[in-house]
Amino acid sequence: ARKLFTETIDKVRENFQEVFRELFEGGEADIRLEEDTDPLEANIIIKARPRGKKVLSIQQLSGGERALTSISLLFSLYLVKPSPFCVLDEVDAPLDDANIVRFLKMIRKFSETTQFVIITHNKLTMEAADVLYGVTMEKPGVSQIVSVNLDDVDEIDPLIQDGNA
Amino acid sequence: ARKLFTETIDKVRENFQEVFRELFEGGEADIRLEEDTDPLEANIIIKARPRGKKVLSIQQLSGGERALTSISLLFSLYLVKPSPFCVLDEVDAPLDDANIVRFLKMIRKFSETTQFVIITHNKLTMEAADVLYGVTMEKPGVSQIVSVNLDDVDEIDPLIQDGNA
Amino acid sequence: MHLSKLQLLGFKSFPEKTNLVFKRGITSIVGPNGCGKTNLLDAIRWVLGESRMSVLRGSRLEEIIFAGTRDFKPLGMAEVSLTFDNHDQTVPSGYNEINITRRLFRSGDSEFLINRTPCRLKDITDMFLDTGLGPSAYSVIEQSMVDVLLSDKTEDRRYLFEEAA
Amino acid sequence: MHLSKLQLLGFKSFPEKTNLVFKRGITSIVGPNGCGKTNLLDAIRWVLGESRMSVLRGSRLEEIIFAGTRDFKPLGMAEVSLTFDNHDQTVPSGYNEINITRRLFRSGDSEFLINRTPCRLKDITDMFLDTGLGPSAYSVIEQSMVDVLLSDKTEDRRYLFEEAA
Ligand SMILES: Nc1ncnc2c1ncn2[C@@H]1O[C@H](COP(=O)(O)OP(=O)(O)OP(=O)(O)O)[C@@H](O)[C@H]1O
Ligand SMILES: Nc1ncnc2c1ncn2[C@@H]1O[C@H](COP(=O)(O)OP(=O)(O)OP(=O)(O)O)[C@@H](O)[C@H]1O
Ligand SMILES: [Mg+2]
Ligand SMILES: [Mg+2]
Repeated sequence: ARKLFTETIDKVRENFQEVFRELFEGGEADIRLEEDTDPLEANIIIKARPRGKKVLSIQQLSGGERALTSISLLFSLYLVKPSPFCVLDEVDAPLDDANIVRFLKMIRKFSETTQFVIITHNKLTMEAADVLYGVTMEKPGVSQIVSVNLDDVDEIDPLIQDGNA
Repeated sequence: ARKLFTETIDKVRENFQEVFRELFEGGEADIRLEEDTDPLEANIIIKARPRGKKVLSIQQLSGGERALTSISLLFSLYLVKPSPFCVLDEVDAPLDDANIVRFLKMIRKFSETTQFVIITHNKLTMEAADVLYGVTMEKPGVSQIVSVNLDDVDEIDPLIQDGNA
Repeated sequence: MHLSKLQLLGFKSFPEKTNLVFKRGITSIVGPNGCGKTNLLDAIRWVLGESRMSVLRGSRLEEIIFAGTRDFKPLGMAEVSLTFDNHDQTVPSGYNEINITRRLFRSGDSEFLINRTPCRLKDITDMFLDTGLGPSAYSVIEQSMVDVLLSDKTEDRRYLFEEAA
Repeated sequence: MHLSKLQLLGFKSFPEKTNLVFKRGITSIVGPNGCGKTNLLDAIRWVLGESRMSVLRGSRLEEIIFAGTRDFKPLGMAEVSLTFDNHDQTVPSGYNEINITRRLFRSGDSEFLINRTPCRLKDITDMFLDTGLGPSAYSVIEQSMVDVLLSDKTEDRRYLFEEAA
């Protein structure tokens, strides 16, 4: 079990270095086990350095950088053992549009083998989807599901089109 | 001190009931002190019920409803003792556009006596501002501040205009 | 393996029988705050075996069942069914289609079914071991996971790594 | 009373002398992820007396000072100045303009100034008592406060209420 775990860490690390570089367009990241401790007990330490910046602790990264680092790590785990489907709930909320575009490119790549269900308020993410469902509460407190096209989104999520136009 | 505290709770409650109804377009909310405990030690219990829904615990509210309830409570405190300025960091991120519009209307009302500095990625919030500053990092890792107009926002926050158009 | 259909009846804000058909690729779910999107995610977790109320955003298991609104009476049961296309035998069960159902009654009684055959909760969770689909695996991701993954307390992080191993 | 100017030099990602002029009403600050927006909020908190590194997103106080980048050397001092228009005598100090400055050197030494006169940190925090502007009051609000305000552990909530009393 110890050997399996350290091998997994190595595979995740390799993925993490690559996924991070792709989502951050550069920079570098690493994960390693706490030294001098049994691998089955050791802390997993994360290092992340966006392009052009100096290595700082994870806490000093911005909200959006932390979210994207976390997404990179989740994708790295996923690549070791892909799950058949993946449900994401508003993970794009702290990201600026340029980061959302890179995130969506990666999702599109993985979507050949994994089915993605993405809950979002962001128009870019909606545009990237193959299928769009709207959840409404015409009767207060009672949820219903409708199929929507991108053009009727603003009736489902009021003002989303005008508001962000 | 005990009397001052319970009087403050009463004032905040009164504000909370009103602010919540305005931001949620209905529904009702309340705060009260835990019973049978010294007011100076008691927990402050929050109740919130969006329009048309049954009273449920705060935990069962959605991400956006919790954010708006929290904003209502913060505004209620603020109204008891207005601060000269208020800095908000991406508090609009979990809100849909209809809620952001109501939130901004209230900010506009308070802005006659309070100066607001709002950090945001949302175009509606940017449009509501009197002054817009962009923070950029043309030199990696080095922040600079520029004045921007709404039309150059998409160069400061890449893709924000096209992405959400 | 991929999801083909989610069916809800009496689950949280879905009192009426509701179907959600999933195609391959990327599905996006949109709608205003509080309309029920995250409740769909809760339903998927719940039917896959999640029973921790902290994860399902409630305090008593009974809160899973539609509690009624101003205009609708509460219901006595919550039922969620999830259907998978299993032609690639990801779950080596001999079935090309796998339908799992979970029911909870106000009395506290539960029922579990695989392809309409009554079974125990354990049979459902065992079936998905090794597919990356256990309720706590990284196939359901919400925003709060960002901080969990990057926090100093690294037990949650370790858990995900162990799932990937 | 209102903010009129924020000046940073060597604070976090602002190595170059930077001015931010505030008008009355609503100011919005925008920019891509990681460009320095929240750092501005940290600067305002810090100059008003905040010293808790958990709030300032670091682990050692030294992390406040510009750490250098690939192209820029680290600096030896961080300085933030905040200027207030005090014509309405919100702070009954006799001054129409109040300028507070805080400096931190890598040696660990600190300097504090009010209207260019050296003083202690306590003089700065005392000055703002009763204006709702202490570093922990509700005049600086970030997204994470939503969960803090609504959480079951109610001490943080109590603290804000006490500030309002
Ligand atoms: N047992 C229940 N019975 C009826 N309604 C419920 C029940 N449990 C939760 N709800 C309702 O579901 C709503 C929350 O739904 P949900 O969390 O899915 O919203 P959401 O679409 O994710 O919104 P957001 O965009 O704000 O995250 C709450 O308003 C709550 O009233
Ligand atoms: N002492 C320091 N020296 C140099 N750079 C620093 C220092 N402390 C923090 N930074 C940098 O500041 C950046 C974070 O800035 P900040 O949190 O203000 O971003 P932001 O604009 O709020 O982004 P977001 O939209 O993602 O929240 C980090 O990338 C970090 O590298
Ligand atoms: Mg939600
Ligand atoms: Mg930030």
